[in-house]
Amino acid sequence: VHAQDAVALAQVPTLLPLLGALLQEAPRKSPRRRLTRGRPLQYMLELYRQNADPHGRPREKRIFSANAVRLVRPAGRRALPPRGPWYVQTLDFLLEPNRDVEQLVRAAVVYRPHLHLSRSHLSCHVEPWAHKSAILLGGGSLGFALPEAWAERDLTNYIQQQVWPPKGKRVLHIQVRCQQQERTEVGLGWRQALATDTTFLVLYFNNTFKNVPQTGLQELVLRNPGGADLFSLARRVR
Amino acid sequence: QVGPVRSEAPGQSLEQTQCSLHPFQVSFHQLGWENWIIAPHLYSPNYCKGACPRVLHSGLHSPNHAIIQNLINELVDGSIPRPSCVPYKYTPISVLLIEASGSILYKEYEDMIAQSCTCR
Repeated sequence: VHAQDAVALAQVPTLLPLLGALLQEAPRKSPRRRLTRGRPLQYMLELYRQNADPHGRPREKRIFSANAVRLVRPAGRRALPPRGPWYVQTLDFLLEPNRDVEQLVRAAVVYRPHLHLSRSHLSCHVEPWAHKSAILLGGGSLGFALPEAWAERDLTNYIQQQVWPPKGKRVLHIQVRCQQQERTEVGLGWRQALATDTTFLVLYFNNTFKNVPQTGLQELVLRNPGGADLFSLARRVR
Repeated sequence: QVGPVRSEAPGQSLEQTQCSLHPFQVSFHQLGWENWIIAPHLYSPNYCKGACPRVLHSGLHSPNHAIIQNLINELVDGSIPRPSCVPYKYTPISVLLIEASGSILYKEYEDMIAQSCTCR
């Protein structure tokens, strides 16, 4: 990359807020195939269908009071040894908000309350895994109509008060506790059943470009004489 | 004093040349974004095209400045162009995309679809 191009690319978020936002969000390379299928994507497609028509126009009756919803997968997981009928794992979610443009309005952990194994089934629930004795849950507005087989736990208050960092990264620990329902052999399959996208975090934001500073064309010309060709800049970004 | 009415280009009806909204659809594949935008597949930004009339009727929602610029073009200096035909109202679009981190994001982008046009 030529130095001039690098400078031009660095200016893009300021000059063209939409392209800047898109560049920040776009993956560096094609997403792995597993991301383009599976339960999390099905969940988000259902959310999309409830809130937008097939052409992408938001429906008149909005289901939730947010204009952005992010599904976050666990960055790490640890399964504890089973104890009696209990099968427990801890999930770590990495939170890295951009508070300048993202205002958190709701947060929930989505999970499957019933996991069916080959010879048994588990009944599950989730809770934040913290040392503090009193955890204030709830606090969010209604989400969308959940697809069948999914349940959610509202963590808006907890995340806003305990976890949401002013800047930088923070890790949210969630414990998934599953109880065996029959006195049958669960076997080793429970680890795999719990590990296959059965729990994720859903964050609802009010997202805006309004806080992103916009530079006038005149200012651009003064700062970069002879280089104010927005068209070629956009082409280089492309 | 108002100058003579200019005739429209021959062979084109007034409807074809007057400022109006035109439907236009593009796929995210054509924009090179199909790798990370999951839904929708098609995007209809639409566009505004056509000449702005000498008499800017109220349906065009033109500001006073556009009326004055028309008068200047007619009466004072023909090199000053007539007002331009541009979008007036927009609607948002909802997009489902995959972020660099692997998270899946539903997001509404404002002002992405032209809904009506104006001369200004």
